[in-house]
Amino acid sequence: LSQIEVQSMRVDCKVASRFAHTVMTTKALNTANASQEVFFEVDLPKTAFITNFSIEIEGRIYVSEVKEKEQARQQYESAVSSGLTAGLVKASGRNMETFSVSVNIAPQSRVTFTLTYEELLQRRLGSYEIMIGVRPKQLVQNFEIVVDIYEPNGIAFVDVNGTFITNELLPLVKKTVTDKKAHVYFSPTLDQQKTCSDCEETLVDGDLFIRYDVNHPQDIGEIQIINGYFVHFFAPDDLPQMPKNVVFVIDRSGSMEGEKMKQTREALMTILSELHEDDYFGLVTFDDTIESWRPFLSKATPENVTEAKEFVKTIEARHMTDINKGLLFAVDMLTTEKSHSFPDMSMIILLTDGRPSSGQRDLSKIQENVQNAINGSMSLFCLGFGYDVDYSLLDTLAKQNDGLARRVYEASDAALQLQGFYDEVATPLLLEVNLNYPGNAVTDLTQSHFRQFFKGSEIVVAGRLQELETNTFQTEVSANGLGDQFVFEGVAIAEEWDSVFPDQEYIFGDFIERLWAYLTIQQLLDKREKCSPEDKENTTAQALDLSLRYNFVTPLTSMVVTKPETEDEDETLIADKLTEDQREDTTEPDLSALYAPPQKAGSVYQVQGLKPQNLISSYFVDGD
Amino acid sequence: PHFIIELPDQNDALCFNIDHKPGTIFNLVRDPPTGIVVNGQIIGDKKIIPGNKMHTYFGRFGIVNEKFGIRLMVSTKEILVSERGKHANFSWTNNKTLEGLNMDLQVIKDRSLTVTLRNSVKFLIILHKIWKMHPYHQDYLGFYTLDSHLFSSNVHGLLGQFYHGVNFEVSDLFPGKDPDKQDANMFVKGNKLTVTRGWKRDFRQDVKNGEKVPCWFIHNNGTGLLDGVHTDYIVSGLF
Repeated sequence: LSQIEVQSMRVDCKVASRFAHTVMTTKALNTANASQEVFFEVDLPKTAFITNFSIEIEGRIYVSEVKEKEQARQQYESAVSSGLTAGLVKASGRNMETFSVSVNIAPQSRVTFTLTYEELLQRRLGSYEIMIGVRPKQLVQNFEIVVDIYEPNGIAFVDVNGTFITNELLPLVKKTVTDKKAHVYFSPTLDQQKTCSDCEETLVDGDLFIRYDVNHPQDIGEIQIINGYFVHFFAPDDLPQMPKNVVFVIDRSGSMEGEKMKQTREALMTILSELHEDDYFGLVTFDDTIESWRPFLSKATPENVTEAKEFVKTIEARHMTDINKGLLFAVDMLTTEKSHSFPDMSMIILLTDGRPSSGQRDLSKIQENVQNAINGSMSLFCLGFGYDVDYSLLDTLAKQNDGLARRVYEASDAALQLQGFYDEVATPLLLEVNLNYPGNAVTDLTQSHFRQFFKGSEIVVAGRLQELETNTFQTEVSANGLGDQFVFEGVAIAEEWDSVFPDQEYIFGDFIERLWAYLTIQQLLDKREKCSPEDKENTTAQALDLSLRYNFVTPLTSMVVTKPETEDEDETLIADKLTEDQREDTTEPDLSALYAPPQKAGSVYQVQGLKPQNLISSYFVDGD
Repeated sequence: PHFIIELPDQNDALCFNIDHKPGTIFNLVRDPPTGIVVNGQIIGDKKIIPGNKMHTYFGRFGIVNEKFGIRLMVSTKEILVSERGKHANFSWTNNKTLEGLNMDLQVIKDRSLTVTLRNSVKFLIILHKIWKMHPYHQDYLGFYTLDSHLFSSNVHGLLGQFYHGVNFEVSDLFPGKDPDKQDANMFVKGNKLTVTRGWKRDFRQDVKNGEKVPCWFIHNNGTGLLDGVHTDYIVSGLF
């Protein structure tokens, strides 16, 4: 490796209206007198879609191509059957994926790897987070991370943090924040990268986190219109909190024994302490039998909370797992208690580690039973413990019932993770939020009805304008808050971004259109989980069409990566987007690199001009 | 504007830019025997992106067929047709098909205009619509020759001179000024030029993203490839 000189590594991240576009470029030189393998390995957030990858060797560029997954697989079927596989994308930690590829480089040759990915940053607990994996593994002559954030509504704060080996590097991060722009720059010199003055090891090894928030209008929200597409952000934090009914459904089956059960108890103790006094709560434990702390909901008074904590201390793991019965019991509890004296908002939080092993074990039947029982009247949030959890069951259960699922990693901070998740959903501010756009100005809307809105989160709706020229349209936001229903009405007006960000060509490009495409694909992929088999086909086709059109590597597409292998042959590999199921086991490579039949490199530089005969020539003039 | 000359029998293409003061009118096609003339007027960006140079595009085309008394003015706003004293006005905002004795027109809403002149040629004009509030760019037009085989051997103009092919040879690649691109020597029309391997876009199929066409780029407004220099093609009016 010492004879591979990493000449530069640059991470260029541009965020406009929460949509992040990151380009990672690494240039390396083989200083040896023999061919050597050069590795390119970078981390990207698991919420991101790869959009491009290229390898350039001595002026020749190998560009990757996004293809329909099945088509790509069929193309390389013979390679799969011969067992020639290796992973290009692997799960890495809790929130990242690793993209890695290597290429054989001739002596004294240069190689440039360029990976591009995009993601819509989600607001959690009052901030957006940009994560950049920084692991060059050796000293780099020119190392740069440049992050530019453009938020037309104004930036509230920007915090930069890192998990490098030591904190010595953090003061080198330069941060400039003006009203609507933020610039973060990190470029340690060779000496600053070294672990000691004579060492060749690098200190740069960790993640860089940039957290920021924007100013949120408290009425209709923030709307950006650019190039015929719009995005609407709605995140009014200054609203009174709504009380809720919450039932914790706790798996106490045998597989929870040990650390998981201990962490669950610890987390519940903290969560119970933080219940709001106007909330009502219940505790249901299940193995193959169901027990509840009390058969009814209790107000979160200090006395009740103290008694509940005493109950939590007694929860022990034992026996088998009957998720179906546990959930139906909780639904029944919430349904029975629903009356004028209880809050409108009800939620179930399921904590489990395992596959059902008792009672109803047919997963689709469990989903059907729970969905029928809930019938849109409450939300279900699922927390899955352990690598062997049947995450797709939990994910589907949550999506079918207006909630979300989260994996809780079995590490020392599992209790913190649990608590963090609860904090996200602990403070509902609104119910039945509808973002409407009266008239015919907008089309191709993403989801515009949301069952609930939690403090610190954000509702995002994007769409296309019927006419490119449309720069204003009616907007209406309605929701149920504490007390009664409210409706905000207003007119969305395209801002003169030119005056806001006069120097930036990027933001006048197609980023809102890509944001719309990203959000639409995500929602179509989610919708597939809960729609009928007939609708599923259509939904999948739509998501695939958009993935291909916008060059996104999603769970429906693969990126075919071509790289030179020998003088006459190019090797073809495939990069896929991991699904949650595939992330379960982070120890195994998840996906395949498939070897294609050899391709001849075809470059002709000697040409002789001839008059066109029967062939159709094209003569044209245009701009781009 | 970017000019692209595709030569499929050589499996290659040539390209060059012509930039001049906005408002300048260039002759693209002139074929005295058939009486066909195509001129185009260039426009600039609304303003120049800081640090960049001014780019120009075609904003208006004038097409004349003297034999049939046809004049066609196509701009980013409207399409005006006159045939032996009769006038008609079309908008880009509606689909429209007109089949005349000597000329067929087909407007595809906000996208393209196909002009077919009887027993002679077929052109496609593409409308590139830009968001009106875009701070730098504005609507512009692209011009594509779909069928040129009935032009006479005397056809000329910035595009017309290539309608009957061009002979060229290109030497081996070598590193150029731009570290991301390779240069080569091109021998064409008795000249030796340094050309750069690059690509331009053909927007016929996908008006938004276009399709990349690899080509040899001739620098300095096509000097050396063009007969004469680009300013020789400046004319005083669209018709």
